[in-house]
Amino acid sequence: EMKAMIVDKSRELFLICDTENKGFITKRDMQRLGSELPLSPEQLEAVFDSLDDDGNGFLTLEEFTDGFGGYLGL
Amino acid sequence: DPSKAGGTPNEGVLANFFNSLLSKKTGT
Repeated sequence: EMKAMIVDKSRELFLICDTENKGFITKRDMQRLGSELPLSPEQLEAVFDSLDDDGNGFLTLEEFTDGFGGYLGL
Repeated sequence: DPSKAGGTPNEGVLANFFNSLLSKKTGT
């Protein structure tokens, strides 16, 4: 149940980042968020790099969900 | 590998990121 909630929330947050509904997030998407979030471009880049597990430059919903679960301590 | 031990400098930034997204979602 907890996991379903995380997956659900992750998808909502993912869609905030993936404004074009591509199914993945790029660094460009992250930088675009910079005007709306209180994070510097360097911080957004660090967030992206730590979530992008395989380092291919595309942040998938699965990677995003893993990162969100980790943030929640799961 | 300290980067996997938890307590990396990025941890606070990640928390900040997710918190901001969450409040953005609920705030609008």
